Amino acid sequence: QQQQPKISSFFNKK
Amino acid sequence: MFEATLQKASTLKKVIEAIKDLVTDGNIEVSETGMNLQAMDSSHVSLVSLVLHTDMFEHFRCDRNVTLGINLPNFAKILKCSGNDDSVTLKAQDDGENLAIVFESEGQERVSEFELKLMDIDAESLGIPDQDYNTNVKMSSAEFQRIVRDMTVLGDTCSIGCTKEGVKFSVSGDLGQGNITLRQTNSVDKEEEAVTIEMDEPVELNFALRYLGFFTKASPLCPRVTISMSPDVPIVVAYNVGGEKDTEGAGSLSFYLAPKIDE
Repeated sequence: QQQQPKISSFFNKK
Repeated sequence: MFEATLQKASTLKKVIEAIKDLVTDGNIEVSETGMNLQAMDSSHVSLVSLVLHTDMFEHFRCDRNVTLGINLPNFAKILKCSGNDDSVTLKAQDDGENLAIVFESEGQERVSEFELKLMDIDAESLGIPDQDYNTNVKMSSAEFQRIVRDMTVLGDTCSIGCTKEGVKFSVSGDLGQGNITLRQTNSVDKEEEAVTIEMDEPVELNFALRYLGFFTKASPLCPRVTISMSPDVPIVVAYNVGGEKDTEGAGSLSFYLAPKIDE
């Protein structure tokens, strides 16, 4: 089973 | 105030068509450098980044930075009212409540004026680091679209593996499995169909086909697509806007999607 990480966890909030 | 004219309304129409199914509401930030939109889909799995530099506009005036909060499906509906060879002018007052959209036919014998209500959208903005990728694949955007569509027949997750020899798309699901390999081909008759691979190390990552499918809606914008990957970071699927083939356009539409990970 694979999980889909959220994109926001890869880029810093501005 | 802000006022900008794009010679080809069709370019803007294709851009908005490409993102409206992924992102419903988005803020278009207008500044003296051009128009930018960054938005995530509703489940925050993917990110869209649109950059339209002032160079691609026939006329561009922006006295003060403005944020245009736009419902993209509604914007798309208005853009569909443009003719194939129409120009489009966008106008907004500082703190205005509407975006004026004017289409003019080539000989200016037909002028259509629309107004789109602007919205207050509370969206968080992310900083996308300017990074080098381990692998950059350039290929026909139509071919990429076809492969994603074909993979979707068999499953919901696609592995994209890249070596110097080629790029391999693989899928497996309840009814079976399949894969499609594209070999690196620099010498094809049609330049647009060439597959070029620049890479440091072989890489293989898994992606949700549902999102890749959304990204390929940008195919009408550009005959070529660039797919960039590095281990454990989001894939970038990028299209030039208002440019030709591989050459740098005056704008770009890039989609980011994180690879799936084992639980």
